[in-house]
Amino acid sequence: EMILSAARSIITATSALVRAASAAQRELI
Amino acid sequence: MPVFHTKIIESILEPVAQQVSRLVILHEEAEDGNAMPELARPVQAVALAVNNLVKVGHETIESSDDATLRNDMPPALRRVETASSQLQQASDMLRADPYSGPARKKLIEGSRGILQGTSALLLCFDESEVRKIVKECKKVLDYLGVAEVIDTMEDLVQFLRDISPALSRAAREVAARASELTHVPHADTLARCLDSVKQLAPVLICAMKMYIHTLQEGGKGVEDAAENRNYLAQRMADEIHEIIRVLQLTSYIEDGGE
Repeated sequence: EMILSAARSIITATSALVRAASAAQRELI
Repeated sequence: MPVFHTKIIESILEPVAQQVSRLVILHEEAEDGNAMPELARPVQAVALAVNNLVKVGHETIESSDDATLRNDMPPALRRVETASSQLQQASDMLRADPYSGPARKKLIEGSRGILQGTSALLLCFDESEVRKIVKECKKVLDYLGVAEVIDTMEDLVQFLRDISPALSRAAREVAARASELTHVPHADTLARCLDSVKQLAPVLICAMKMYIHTLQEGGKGVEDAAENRNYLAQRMADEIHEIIRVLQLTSYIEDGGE
């Protein structure tokens, strides 16, 4: 289904964003 | 950590749900934190994916004849769009001040919003899929409802022609749904009820045949034959009602359980 695939894309993109945002913080801990 | 009730929703959402939880913890532990890296590109990637989801979502809404889906999906899409704007704002604020606390909060809110909005959207879509299966089950119930008025072999043949494809379709869809559920007791109940329905179906047909023969041979014992037929039809209907009930449970709490 198109909607599942579109949802997957959002989650993949958000996942990359959250990883990038977490990386800098992780260095501190 | 949220609990996702189907394997496909779990596979889509769980990884990012874990990452968002981790981000919140990291944010709390690192209070003043390091400078945030440049997030414009990943935020832009999220925005593009959101635009695509909104487009696909509206296409789904327009092509669906499910009134509930048409009603429930737009707020979920708006939730995702709002979250995407929050991420954009966070990215802009962090560019001006990579240590900005409010920007980090907005980043977390936006990430959570994407997760919640996508989750609501998938749930809405999933519930619509469930309603399609329920519709198939109700067709079988409708056919079962006429079992009591079948009193000739010709009518029985027609009854079989009608109920068989409906039953096969419902059975196939319920079995597929059972294998999709993450909550094992619900999946087990669906599988058990479906097995009962499959076992009862040929027995019901025999009972209907028996009733017709008894009727044609003078009617002695016809009341017992009718009672047996009605009992079997009712048992099948009860199993299908239970299938419908369990199909509609999308949370474990609704079942009074965990």
